Amino acid sequence: TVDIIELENHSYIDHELSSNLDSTDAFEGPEKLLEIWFYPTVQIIPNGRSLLDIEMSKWIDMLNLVKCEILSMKKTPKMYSFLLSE
Amino acid sequence: SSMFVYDHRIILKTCGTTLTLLCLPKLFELVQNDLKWDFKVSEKNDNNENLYSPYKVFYSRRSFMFPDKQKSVHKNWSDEVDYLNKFFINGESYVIGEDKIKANKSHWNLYVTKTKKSLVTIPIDVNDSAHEHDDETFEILMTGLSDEKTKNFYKSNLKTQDTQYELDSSSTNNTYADEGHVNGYTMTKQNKIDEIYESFKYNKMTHDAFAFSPCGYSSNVLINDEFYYTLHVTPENGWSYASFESNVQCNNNSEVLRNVLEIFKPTDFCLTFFRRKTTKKSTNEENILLNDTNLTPYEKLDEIVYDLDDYQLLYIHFQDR
Repeated sequence: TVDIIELENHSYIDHELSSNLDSTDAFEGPEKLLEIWFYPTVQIIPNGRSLLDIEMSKWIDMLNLVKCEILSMKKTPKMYSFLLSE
Repeated sequence: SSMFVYDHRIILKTCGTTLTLLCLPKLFELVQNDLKWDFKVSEKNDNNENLYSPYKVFYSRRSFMFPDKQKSVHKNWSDEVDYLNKFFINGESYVIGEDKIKANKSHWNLYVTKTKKSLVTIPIDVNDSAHEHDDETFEILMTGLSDEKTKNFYKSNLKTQDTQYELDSSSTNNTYADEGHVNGYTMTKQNKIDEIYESFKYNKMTHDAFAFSPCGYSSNVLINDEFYYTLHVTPENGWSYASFESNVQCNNNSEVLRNVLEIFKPTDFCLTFFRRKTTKKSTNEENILLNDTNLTPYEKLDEIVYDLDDYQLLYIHFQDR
C-alpha cells in the first residue's frame, strides 16, 4: 500500500492549475486510449536517446494540442507517469 | 486523464472532450527531431502526407455517452479510423459487442496496426520467464456506479481527519502537495485503491492521485518502477463512470476484477484483456486469459476472443441481473 510520504516526492506539481481546476463540466466518462510502441524493446533503440530524454516543455506543448495539462508527475528509472487535467 | 512514457513506448489515456489523436503529428515530429527516430515509409497517404510504421499502435475506446459533445475527429468512430489511416499503414478497425437489434450502446471500438516484426532484431529468449516481450493490458470500463460508492468521490464527503497532512500554501516547492493531491491520497486510502493488487507480491509502489472539485478522481499507481495501474472516476448521478486500466502482469486478474468491482459496484461494465505471450513455459492453465468470469450478480451479455496478430484479446460485457 502507499504511504503519506508519497505526497512529498512528486517530480512536478502545477499548483496554479491544481488549485483552479473545476470539474463541473468535465463529464463524458469514456476515455480515448492511445498506445504506441515505437520499438519492441529498450535494447534496440537507436542513437542512444529515448522518449525519457524528451524535455518536459515539449510534452506540455504536445498535451496542449489535445486539451490536457499536466497536474503532476512521478518519475521512476524506467518510466514517467503524468496525471493530467480533464 | 493520464500519460505514461517508457523509453520505447507511450500510453495516453484522456477523458472528457479531449482531442487525443491530434497529438500524432507533434509526437512524430518530436521523435524525428529530438531522437532521430525515423518511422516514415516511402508510401504516402491520399493527401501526399507521410505515413508512419512504428512497431505497434493501439487506439480504443468504449462508445461515448454523449457523442455530440465530442470535438473534431472524435465525433464518430469512422472519422477517427480515417484519421489514423492517414498516419499508419496496415491498420485494422473493429467494433466489438455491438448489437444493432437491441440498440446496444455499450460497444467497444478498437484500431490496431499489424506488428512491424522487422524491428525485432534481437532473438527472443523464450526460456526467460518474464522477459519484456510479454505484455498485458487489462481494462475495466464501468457505468451505473452505486450511489453508496459514488459519494466517496465527492470532495464534500471526504473525511480528512485521517490524512494528518498539513498544507503549506506559502511553499514555492513545486513538488509539495496541494489540496487536490492530499484529497486524492485520502480517497485512495479510504476506497482501498492501493489494495487492488493486495495479494500480488511487489517490492515498490509509487502513487499519484488527484481529487477534483466538486467531484471526480484520477490516480496513477506504479508497481516496481515499471508497471502501472490507473483509475479515473466521474461520479455524477445519471452518467457515473469509472475506468480501471493496468499493465501489471499478475496471475490472478479475476481477483483484481473483484476488488475493482467492490470499489464501484457498477450495474454495467465491460472488460478487455490484451495479452502478448512469448514465454515457452506457459501451460494450458496460463493460456486462459481470465480464470474466473462467473460474477454474482452479473450476467454475461457478450464474451468474445480475438486473435490479433501476436496478441490475444478477450472482451466481456456484463450487466447486473
